[in-house]
Amino acid sequence: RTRCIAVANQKGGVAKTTTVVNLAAALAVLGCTVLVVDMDPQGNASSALGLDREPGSPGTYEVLVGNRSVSDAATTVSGLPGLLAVPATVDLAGADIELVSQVARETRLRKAVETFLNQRAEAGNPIDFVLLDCPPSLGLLTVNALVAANEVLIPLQSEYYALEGLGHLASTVDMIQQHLNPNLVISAILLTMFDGRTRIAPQVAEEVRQHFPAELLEAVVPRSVRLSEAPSYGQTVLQYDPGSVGARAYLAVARELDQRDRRL
Amino acid sequence: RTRCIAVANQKGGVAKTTTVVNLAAALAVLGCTVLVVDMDPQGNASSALGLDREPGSPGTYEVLVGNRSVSDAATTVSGLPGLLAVPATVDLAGADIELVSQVARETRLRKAVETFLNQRAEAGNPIDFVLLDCPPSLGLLTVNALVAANEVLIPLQSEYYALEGLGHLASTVDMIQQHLNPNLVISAILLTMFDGRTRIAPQVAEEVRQHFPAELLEAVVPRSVRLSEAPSYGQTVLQYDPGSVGARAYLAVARELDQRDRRL
Ligand SMILES: Nc1ncnc2c1ncn2[C@@H]1O[C@H](COP(=O)(O)OP(=O)(O)OP(=O)(O)O)[C@@H](O)[C@H]1O
Ligand SMILES: Nc1ncnc2c1ncn2[C@@H]1O[C@H](COP(=O)(O)OP(=O)(O)OP(=O)(O)O)[C@@H](O)[C@H]1O
Ligand SMILES: [Mg+2]
Ligand SMILES: [Mg+2]
Repeated sequence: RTRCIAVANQKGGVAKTTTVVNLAAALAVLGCTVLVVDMDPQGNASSALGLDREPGSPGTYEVLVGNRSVSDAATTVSGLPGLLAVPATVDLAGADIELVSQVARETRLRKAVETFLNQRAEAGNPIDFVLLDCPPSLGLLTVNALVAANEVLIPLQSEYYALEGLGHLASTVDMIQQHLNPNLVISAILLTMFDGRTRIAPQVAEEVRQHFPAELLEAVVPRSVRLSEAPSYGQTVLQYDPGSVGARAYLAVARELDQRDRRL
Repeated sequence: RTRCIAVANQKGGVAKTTTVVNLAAALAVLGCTVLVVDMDPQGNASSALGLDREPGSPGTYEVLVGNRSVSDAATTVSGLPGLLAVPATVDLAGADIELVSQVARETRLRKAVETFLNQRAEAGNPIDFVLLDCPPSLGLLTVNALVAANEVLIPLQSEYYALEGLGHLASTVDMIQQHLNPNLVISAILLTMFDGRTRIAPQVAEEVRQHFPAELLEAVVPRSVRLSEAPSYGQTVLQYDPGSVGARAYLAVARELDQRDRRL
């Protein structure tokens, strides 16, 4: 069974993209087959994976609004066998508004991903993980991701504002569960950019442990410059500096997620 | 003449809120009268200023969707004379979709702010600066801010992804200029979380200097833990640690903006 994980948090700059890109690479290194879908019009995940983002070449926009298939839009990622990705082009910025008046506006991604997963399973080449990189909002692009996914991974920056949005995100997941996707659970909360020397980071960790003890991952991603340098080379940190603390952290996240399997 | 500045960037986590809150405090310390409007449903600026965010008490949502006046919704900020703020409650999260089908959906904030500014001017108590904290998206809340403003300040994190979104933001400002607000200019680009020891930060600075030499502010805000600690006390950094490098940086930003006046 394919695990389809939406990496979501409406707070901006909490390492959603950094988590999708490096977790995908870590899972691929551990032998999994992974599909990344870039749902963010900024297209940061697409550029971090070195993908072509020419407007017009099929990407997430064409899948959501133009009825193209995921197999048309997905491309391989150089240097990372086992990893496929659907890029985001700037056209995607219009999708939030364009989808408002369309039929089945919340379920378009789910249909497209399900068709693709079935095709791959029938061909004997199943996908193990799908990772969806969400934009920093709770609009129709994130809703599509939460409807397509069966679990949500929430990256949480270890800073003060991080906790403010968590309640709102959790109630959005509840609402999606009730009306659109009964399978959806918050399966993991990942502390990112963790700097134990600050006063705040351990406080945020403690606060999250009290409210979401089962979801909080043991693995924590420390603040590390190598993580923010890798995308400027179009590489994941696994390729850029495999021995770095960032690479090891995302390998630990991959192993822990693999072992925990989604909570049933 | 009041300067109305939208602090905007669709990239998340680049210090939009940190800039609005601390620049407002710095301007107030320098003797200006400032109105802050929190346009972000996350309400981070509201909580950083220690404002009450009870759902139902009038805030930005009631001004945009419920036709309340800014003078009804604005409250003073304790500890900072000269500073007023309109808080954001979680109702605001629905405004993006709710406004889509309303009449004059892009100009609601402008009308409300103009009425308030005229009232204050007639009462002999004019507002010097209005600062609008935008969410990390280019939806109707940010569009309302760009229509109400006469200038845009773009906080730019000194990291790789920062440059990717700049072109898209500049073309959105152009589009608003052509169709909705001919007065609008990008008046300032502010480098935030600048860490000169990294390889990337100076490269980003150089790249911006080439494309936007006139807009790039001399003042730069370095990465500093005191800036991220202040909001957990409901204070600006000017109150929390007035001698800190973060407080001095935002005072320098305030002085430079005041001197440059918006480009005509
Ligand atoms: N552990 C880390 N250490 C240092 N820098 C990091 C780390 N994780 C992410 N970053 C950097 O922080 C910035 C924000 O991360 P990223 O863009 O992945 O967040 P995001 O949540 O995807 O943002 P958005 O809300 O805009 O989509 C980036 O410049 C990234 O390189
Ligand atoms: N100069 C700085 N030094 C250290 N930390 C900073 C600095 N500026 C901002 N921060 C911290 O970085 C995080 C992101 O900043 P902030 O929330 O202001 O960005 P934003 O652009 O408003 O985010 P969003 O896109 O979610 O609205 C916050 O935790 C903030 O405290
Ligand atoms: Mg991102
Ligand atoms: Mg903000």
